[in-house]
Amino acid sequence: MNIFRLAGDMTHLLSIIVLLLKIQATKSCAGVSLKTQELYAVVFVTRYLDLFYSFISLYNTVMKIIFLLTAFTIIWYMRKHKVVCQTYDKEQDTFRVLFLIVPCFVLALLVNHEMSVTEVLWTFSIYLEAVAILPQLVLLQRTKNVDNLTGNYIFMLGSYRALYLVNWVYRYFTELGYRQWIVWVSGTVQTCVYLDFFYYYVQAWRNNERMKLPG
Amino acid sequence: AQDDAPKDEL
Repeated sequence: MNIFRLAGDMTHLLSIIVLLLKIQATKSCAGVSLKTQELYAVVFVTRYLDLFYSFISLYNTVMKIIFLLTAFTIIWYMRKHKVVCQTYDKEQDTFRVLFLIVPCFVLALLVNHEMSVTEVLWTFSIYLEAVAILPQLVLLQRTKNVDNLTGNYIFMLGSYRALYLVNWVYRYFTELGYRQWIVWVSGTVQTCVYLDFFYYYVQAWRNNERMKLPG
Repeated sequence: AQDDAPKDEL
């Protein structure tokens, strides 16, 4: 494992910790999209089915389990916690997730490495992760004002994807015959989804003011 | 091109 990949994973983990801390400390999930969090749970469940039949490393297994547990913990807070669930912007978080799930599934059936249940589900998870942040970005656009922690959460998620891109470039030049087109193309799309957000995040940071999205 | 990279990423 190279330094870019490790930095990417740690940024991903940190983004989840930031979100969980925000929810626990402020007892509020205002500005957080439950739809996006549920899509991430679907992504992790369909991708990490290999926990049952393949072992890569202890690091790999532990991280997968952490991502699964934290995803369901966040969903639990937003749906079931008696204080937190009342702060959820249900009326604003109206993205139709089937418009993401169905096309990703069809694409996974059409473009994959092998027509098996686990391989199609794994491919589906790759496609779905690329667009899973969209309900969150739409919610942000609607509520306009972005609180610091939610902003940092999304910024870290975007950074994690950017670090994965660098990791793939590094692996391409250091590992003979290494290529994974499905992952590369989806990952590039996924990183591009964040570009607009990055622009406003960096602008707010440079002007030392609270982040605001244009109408 | 055939991808045969191991699924070792998260």
